[in-house]
Amino acid sequence: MFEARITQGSVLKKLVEALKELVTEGNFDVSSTGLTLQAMDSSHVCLVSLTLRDDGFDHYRCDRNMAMGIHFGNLSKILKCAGNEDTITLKAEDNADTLTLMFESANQDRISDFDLKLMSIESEHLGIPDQDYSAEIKMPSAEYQRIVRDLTSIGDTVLISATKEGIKFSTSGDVGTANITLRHNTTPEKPEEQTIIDLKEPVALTFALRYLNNFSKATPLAPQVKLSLTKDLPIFVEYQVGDLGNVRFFLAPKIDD
Amino acid sequence: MKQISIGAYFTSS
Repeated sequence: MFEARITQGSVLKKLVEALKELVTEGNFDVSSTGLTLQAMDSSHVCLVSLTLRDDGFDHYRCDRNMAMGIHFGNLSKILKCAGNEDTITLKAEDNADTLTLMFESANQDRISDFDLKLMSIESEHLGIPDQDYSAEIKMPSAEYQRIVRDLTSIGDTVLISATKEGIKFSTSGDVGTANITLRHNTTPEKPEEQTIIDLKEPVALTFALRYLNNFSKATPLAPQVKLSLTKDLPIFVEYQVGDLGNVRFFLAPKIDD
Repeated sequence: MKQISIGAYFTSS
Protein backbone atom coordinates (compact mmCIF):
# COMPACT_ATOMS: atom_id res chain seq x y z
CA MET A 1 0.00 0.00 0.00
CA PHE A 2 1.24 3.46 -0.97
CA GLU A 3 -0.46 6.63 0.21
CA ALA A 4 0.83 10.19 0.13
CA ARG A 5 -1.22 13.24 1.03
CA ILE A 6 -0.28 16.83 0.42
CA THR A 7 -2.43 19.74 1.60
CA GLN A 8 -0.78 22.12 -0.83
CA GLY A 9 -1.82 20.21 -3.96
CA SER A 10 -0.76 23.08 -6.21
CA VAL A 11 2.87 22.00 -5.64
CA LEU A 12 2.20 18.69 -7.40
CA LYS A 13 0.45 20.51 -10.24
CA LYS A 14 3.45 22.83 -10.68
CA LEU A 15 5.91 19.93 -10.51
CA VAL A 16 4.24 18.03 -13.30
CA GLU A 17 3.88 21.16 -15.43
CA ALA A 18 7.63 21.75 -14.95
CA LEU A 19 8.57 18.26 -16.11
CA LYS A 20 6.03 17.15 -18.66
CA GLU A 21 7.60 18.72 -21.75
CA LEU A 22 11.07 17.49 -20.95
CA VAL A 23 10.14 14.01 -19.84
CA THR A 24 7.35 12.11 -21.57
CA GLU A 25 7.33 9.18 -19.18
CA GLY A 26 9.22 7.86 -16.18
CA ASN A 27 8.97 5.80 -13.03
CA PHE A 28 7.84 7.22 -9.70
CA ASP A 29 9.97 5.12 -7.38
CA VAL A 30 8.27 5.05 -4.01
CA SER A 31 9.79 3.74 -0.79
CA SER A 32 9.46 4.37 2.94
CA THR A 33 11.72 7.44 2.59
CA GLY A 34 9.75 9.16 -0.15
CA LEU A 35 9.08 9.43 -3.86
CA THR A 36 11.83 9.85 -6.45
CA LEU A 37 11.96 10.05 -10.21
CA GLN A 38 14.94 9.91 -12.49
CA ALA A 39 14.39 10.32 -16.21
CA MET A 40 16.15 11.50 -19.33
CA ASP A 41 14.66 13.60 -22.09
CA SER A 42 14.01 11.88 -25.41
CA SER A 43 17.39 12.91 -26.85
CA HIS A 44 19.24 11.71 -23.72
CA VAL A 45 21.23 14.91 -23.23
CA CYS A 46 19.60 15.91 -19.99
CA LEU A 47 18.59 14.15 -16.83
CA VAL A 48 15.83 15.12 -14.42
CA SER A 49 15.98 13.97 -10.83
CA LEU A 50 13.04 14.61 -8.52
CA THR A 51 13.10 13.87 -4.79
CA LEU A 52 10.06 14.30 -2.54
CA ARG A 53 10.77 13.27 1.04
CA ASP A 54 8.27 11.28 3.09
CA ASP A 55 8.31 13.88 5.89
CA GLY A 56 7.47 16.65 3.42
CA PHE A 57 4.01 15.15 2.94
CA ASP A 58 1.18 15.66 5.43
CA HIS A 59 0.69 11.93 5.50
CA TYR A 60 2.93 9.30 3.93
CA ARG A 61 2.83 5.54 3.97
CA CYS A 62 4.66 3.07 1.73
CA ASP A 63 4.71 -0.58 2.77
CA ARG A 64 6.62 -1.83 -0.20
CA ASN A 65 9.03 -0.30 -2.73
CA MET A 66 7.34 0.18 -6.10
CA ALA A 67 8.14 1.68 -9.48
CA MET A 68 5.04 3.33 -10.90
CA GLY A 69 5.36 4.06 -14.61
CA ILE A 70 3.86 7.46 -15.29
CA HIS A 71 2.97 9.14 -18.58
CA PHE A 72 3.42 12.79 -17.63
CA GLY A 73 1.07 14.16 -20.25
CA ASN A 74 -1.71 11.98 -18.84
CA LEU A 75 -0.84 12.83 -15.23
CA SER A 76 -0.95 16.50 -16.20
CA LYS A 77 -4.45 16.08 -17.69
CA ILE A 78 -5.67 14.63 -14.40
CA LEU A 79 -3.92 17.19 -12.20
CA LYS A 80 -5.49 20.00 -14.25
CA CYS A 81 -8.79 18.77 -12.75
CA ALA A 82 -7.52 19.57 -9.24
CA GLY A 83 -8.18 23.00 -7.78
CA ASN A 84 -5.19 25.08 -6.72
CA GLU A 85 -6.35 24.97 -3.11
CA ASP A 86 -7.14 21.25 -3.14
CA THR A 87 -5.52 18.66 -0.93
CA ILE A 88 -4.22 15.85 -3.14
CA THR A 89 -3.81 12.24 -2.07
CA LEU A 90 -1.93 9.70 -4.19
CA LYS A 91 -2.83 6.06 -3.55
CA ALA A 92 -1.88 2.70 -4.97
CA GLU A 93 -2.24 -0.88 -3.85
CA ASP A 94 0.88 -3.08 -4.02
CA ASN A 95 1.51 -4.14 -7.63
CA ALA A 96 -1.37 -1.95 -8.80
CA ASP A 97 -1.76 -1.02 -12.45
CA THR A 98 -3.35 2.33 -11.58
CA LEU A 99 -2.50 5.28 -9.37
CA THR A 100 -5.50 6.88 -7.68
CA LEU A 101 -5.47 10.65 -7.25
CA MET A 102 -8.00 12.06 -4.82
CA PHE A 103 -8.71 15.81 -4.72
CA GLU A 104 -10.44 17.44 -1.75
CA SER A 105 -11.47 21.08 -1.77
CA ALA A 106 -10.33 23.25 1.15
CA ASN A 107 -13.75 23.17 2.84
CA GLN A 108 -14.25 19.46 2.09
CA ASP A 109 -17.41 20.04 0.05
CA ARG A 110 -16.04 18.52 -3.16
CA ILE A 111 -14.15 15.26 -3.35
CA SER A 112 -13.11 13.67 -6.62
CA ASP A 113 -11.00 10.71 -7.54
CA PHE A 114 -9.25 9.80 -10.76
CA ASP A 115 -7.38 6.62 -11.65
CA LEU A 116 -4.31 7.02 -13.83
CA LYS A 117 -3.27 3.96 -15.81
CA LEU A 118 0.31 3.03 -15.00
CA MET A 119 2.84 1.90 -17.58
CA SER A 120 5.67 -0.57 -17.47
CA ILE A 121 8.82 1.43 -18.11
CA GLU A 122 12.32 0.03 -18.33
CA SER A 123 14.65 2.62 -16.92
CA GLU A 124 18.33 2.73 -16.20
CA HIS A 125 19.20 4.36 -12.89
CA LEU A 126 22.25 6.60 -12.93
CA GLY A 127 24.43 7.31 -9.92
CA ILE A 128 24.91 11.05 -9.47
CA PRO A 129 27.99 11.65 -7.32
CA ASP A 130 28.12 14.48 -4.79
CA GLN A 131 30.92 16.65 -5.98
CA ASP A 132 32.54 20.02 -5.54
CA TYR A 133 31.83 22.36 -8.42
CA SER A 134 34.13 25.10 -9.72
CA ALA A 135 31.34 27.65 -9.53
CA GLU A 136 28.00 27.71 -7.73
CA ILE A 137 25.55 30.50 -8.38
CA LYS A 138 22.36 31.05 -6.41
CA MET A 139 20.06 33.58 -7.99
CA PRO A 140 16.37 34.49 -8.08
CA SER A 141 14.63 31.87 -10.20
CA ALA A 142 12.73 34.62 -12.05
CA GLU A 143 16.07 36.19 -13.02
CA TYR A 144 17.33 32.89 -14.42
CA GLN A 145 14.07 32.47 -16.33
CA ARG A 146 14.35 35.95 -17.80
CA ILE A 147 17.97 35.47 -18.88
CA VAL A 148 17.42 32.16 -20.66
CA ARG A 149 14.17 33.37 -22.23
CA ASP A 150 15.78 36.58 -23.51
CA LEU A 151 18.83 34.77 -24.87
CA THR A 152 16.70 32.09 -26.54
CA SER A 153 15.27 34.83 -28.75
CA ILE A 154 18.80 35.67 -29.95
CA GLY A 155 20.68 32.38 -30.22
CA ASP A 156 20.61 28.61 -29.84
CA THR A 157 23.50 28.10 -27.43
CA VAL A 158 24.82 30.06 -24.47
CA LEU A 159 28.35 30.35 -23.19
CA ILE A 160 28.22 30.61 -19.40
CA SER A 161 31.43 31.95 -17.94
CA ALA A 162 32.03 32.36 -14.26
CA THR A 163 34.93 34.58 -13.24
CA LYS A 164 35.67 36.84 -10.32
CA GLU A 165 33.89 39.60 -12.26
CA GLY A 166 30.63 37.68 -12.09
CA ILE A 167 28.74 35.24 -14.23
CA LYS A 168 28.32 36.06 -17.90
CA PHE A 169 25.76 34.54 -20.27
CA SER A 170 26.69 35.09 -23.94
CA THR A 171 24.98 34.08 -27.14
CA SER A 172 24.93 35.01 -30.81
CA GLY A 173 22.64 34.42 -33.73
CA ASP A 174 21.31 35.92 -36.95
CA VAL A 175 20.21 39.16 -35.27
CA GLY A 176 23.51 39.76 -33.47
CA THR A 177 25.00 39.00 -30.10
CA ALA A 178 23.99 39.31 -26.45
CA ASN A 179 25.86 39.31 -23.15
CA ILE A 180 24.27 39.43 -19.72
CA THR A 181 26.50 39.63 -16.66
CA LEU A 182 25.28 39.07 -13.12
CA ARG A 183 27.34 40.17 -10.17
CA HIS A 184 27.41 38.92 -6.62
CA ASN A 185 24.67 40.92 -4.88
CA THR A 186 23.70 40.37 -1.28
CA THR A 187 22.23 43.84 -0.74
CA PRO A 188 18.54 42.94 -1.17
CA GLU A 189 17.02 42.41 2.26
CA LYS A 190 15.14 39.33 1.18
CA PRO A 191 17.48 36.33 0.79
CA GLU A 192 15.49 35.08 -2.20
CA GLU A 193 16.35 38.24 -4.13
CA GLN A 194 20.09 37.88 -3.61
CA THR A 195 22.63 36.61 -6.11
CA ILE A 196 25.42 34.64 -4.49
CA ILE A 197 28.41 33.50 -6.52
CA ASP A 198 30.73 30.97 -4.96
CA LEU A 199 33.73 30.67 -7.26
CA LYS A 200 36.54 28.20 -6.66
CA GLU A 201 38.04 28.54 -10.10
CA PRO A 202 36.97 30.24 -13.32
CA VAL A 203 34.95 28.05 -15.65
CA ALA A 204 33.28 28.50 -19.05
CA LEU A 205 30.89 26.03 -20.67
CA THR A 206 28.47 26.09 -23.60
CA PHE A 207 24.91 24.71 -23.42
CA ALA A 208 21.84 24.41 -25.61
CA LEU A 209 19.47 27.22 -24.59
CA ARG A 210 16.40 25.17 -25.45
CA TYR A 211 17.00 22.92 -22.45
CA LEU A 212 18.03 25.66 -20.03
CA ASN A 213 14.83 27.44 -21.03
CA ASN A 214 12.85 24.28 -20.42
CA PHE A 215 14.32 23.90 -16.91
CA SER A 216 12.95 27.35 -16.05
CA LYS A 217 9.42 25.92 -16.19
CA ALA A 218 10.19 24.99 -12.57
CA THR A 219 10.29 28.70 -11.62
CA PRO A 220 6.88 28.68 -9.86
CA LEU A 221 8.23 26.01 -7.48
CA ALA A 222 11.01 28.01 -5.86
CA PRO A 223 12.13 31.64 -5.42
CA GLN A 224 15.77 30.71 -5.99
CA VAL A 225 17.66 28.46 -8.36
CA LYS A 226 21.20 27.16 -8.01
CA LEU A 227 23.49 26.64 -11.00
CA SER A 228 26.64 24.56 -10.53
CA LEU A 229 29.42 24.38 -13.11
CA THR A 230 32.64 22.43 -13.52
CA LYS A 231 34.81 22.15 -16.61
CA ASP A 232 33.74 19.38 -19.02
CA LEU A 233 30.83 18.29 -16.82
CA PRO A 234 27.05 18.76 -17.09
CA ILE A 235 25.53 21.91 -15.62
CA PHE A 236 23.48 21.16 -12.52
CA VAL A 237 20.36 23.31 -12.08
CA GLU A 238 18.53 22.86 -8.79
CA TYR A 239 15.21 24.10 -7.41
CA GLN A 240 14.40 23.46 -3.74
CA VAL A 241 10.71 22.73 -3.35
CA GLY A 242 10.11 24.09 0.17
CA ASP A 243 10.44 21.34 2.77
CA LEU A 244 9.17 18.72 0.34
CA GLY A 245 12.33 18.06 -1.66
CA ASN A 246 13.98 19.23 -4.86
CA VAL A 247 14.01 19.09 -8.64
CA ARG A 248 17.42 18.74 -10.24
CA PHE A 249 18.30 19.06 -13.91
CA PHE A 250 21.60 18.01 -15.48
CA LEU A 251 22.48 19.03 -19.03
CA ALA A 252 25.48 17.79 -21.03
CA PRO A 253 27.69 20.62 -22.29
CA LYS A 254 28.28 21.32 -25.96
CA ILE A 255 31.82 20.27 -26.73
CA ASP A 256 34.08 20.80 -29.73
CA ASP A 257 33.86 18.14 -32.43
CA MET B 1 29.87 21.49 -31.54
CA LYS B 2 28.46 18.21 -30.30
CA GLN B 3 26.67 16.98 -27.23
CA ILE B 4 27.15 13.48 -25.86
CA SER B 5 24.59 11.46 -23.92
CA ILE B 6 24.12 12.59 -20.34
CA GLY B 7 24.48 8.94 -19.32
CA ALA B 8 28.16 9.10 -20.24
CA TYR B 9 28.79 11.49 -17.35
CA PHE B 10 27.27 9.30 -14.65
CA THR B 11 27.69 5.73 -13.55
CA SER B 12 24.94 3.16 -13.84
CA SER B 13 23.73 2.03 -10.45
